[in-house]
Amino acid sequence: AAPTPAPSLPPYFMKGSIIQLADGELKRVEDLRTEDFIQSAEISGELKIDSSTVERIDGSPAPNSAIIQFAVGEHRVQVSVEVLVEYPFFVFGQGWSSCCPDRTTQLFELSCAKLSVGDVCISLTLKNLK
Amino acid sequence: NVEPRSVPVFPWHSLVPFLAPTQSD
Repeated sequence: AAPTPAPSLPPYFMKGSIIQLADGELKRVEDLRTEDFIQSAEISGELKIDSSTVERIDGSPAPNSAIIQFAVGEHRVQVSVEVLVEYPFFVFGQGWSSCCPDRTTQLFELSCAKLSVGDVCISLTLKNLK
Repeated sequence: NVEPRSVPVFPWHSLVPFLAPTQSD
């Protein structure tokens, strides 16, 4: 499948951004933990957390971009996304990770690890939409 | 008068990508 276009840089990854969890609790983006996402998805009723394993990370013709191929969910659906190299994903048990953590830290002041093949990222799907 | 600056609050799901097409169970 063709990769989806790179999104523009969203403001909520900036260090200090206030994030509201599903139970109403407010946390800074840099303080979020794996449990926060899991519990929020459980409360929401409409969203389901999926495990998305990084299978490939390739360069992109677009500047400062990479194409990441994930295996999503229990059926390991193959999904490719084109993202800016500083775009952070939340890795289970590890926290924010990007293809270029130095650039993420430079732009967002968000402490970040290097996203690598085999990392399991948090992603969402809508559940039971019939 | 100086109005207090409001701090934006973002919903948690904004930070998580939707990576898979929706599937029925």
